[in-house]
Amino acid sequence: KEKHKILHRLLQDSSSPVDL
Amino acid sequence: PECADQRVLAKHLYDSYLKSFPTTKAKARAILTGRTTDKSPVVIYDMNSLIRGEDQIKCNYLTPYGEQNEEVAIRIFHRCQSRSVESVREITEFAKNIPGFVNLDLNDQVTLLKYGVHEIIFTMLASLMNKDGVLIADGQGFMTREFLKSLRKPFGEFMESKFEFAVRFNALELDDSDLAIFIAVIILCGDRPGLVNVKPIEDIQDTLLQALELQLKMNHPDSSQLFAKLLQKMTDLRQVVTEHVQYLQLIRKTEVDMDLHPLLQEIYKDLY
Repeated sequence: KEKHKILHRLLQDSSSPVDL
Repeated sequence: PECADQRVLAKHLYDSYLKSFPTTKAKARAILTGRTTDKSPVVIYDMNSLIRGEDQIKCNYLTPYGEQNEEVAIRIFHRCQSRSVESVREITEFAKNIPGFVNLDLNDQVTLLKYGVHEIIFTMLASLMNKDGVLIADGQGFMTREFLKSLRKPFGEFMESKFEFAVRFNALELDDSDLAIFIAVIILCGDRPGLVNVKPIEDIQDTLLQALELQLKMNHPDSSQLFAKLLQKMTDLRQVVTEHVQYLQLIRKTEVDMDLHPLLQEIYKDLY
């Protein structure tokens, strides 16, 4: 997880997914 | 009913694509072919036009490192990096809107992005390119292929493989609604190294592939075997990314002071 902390952060950022 | 579901999915991905990516292929093609009422792009074809262009183009990623004093080749290379980082953010937002993506194991989401983002960056870069150059700064500028080629070694060769791919890829004449599904298919590849739980990824990709096949049949009824031809491009893309990583390794060896953005460092580390 430490190796990819920026990618982790981007993925967990606020903008919410849209479900069909 | 199955086709109806696939059309809903296609429409959903296209809407997400339009929200996530500010410069569409439609906009880029309108600028490149002069079919727009917007201002024509500033053409950068040599050092003088580059200096003039830097004054004319308003863009927050043009001088991100206070780099006006840097050598031109390195300045351009830094701008490519800044744009790539922005693209990774955009692609991540798009990925989160692919149905099922956020329910995958979080480490698998990271792996899919790590391996997918550059294939997508080069796919979408093709939308901004023709055989003679590439649109920059959201279509405000056009940098010629010859100018990029004239940059000193090893920077001069950096973009050539992207242009070669773009010319071949653009011959398929996909539009933004096709690209939206294709990009989703690239992200949901079950063969990326280090994935923990492959099955749900392949299940989502199967659904996306069905939607892509139907989309291409409906949007390009006269283009035979387009689906198969497009899938072949995924192999070409991996080759473009492999070459890109090799160039970067060369640049990091020869240019000792070259710094790489931390997000890109993360992505490139142990990639191929």
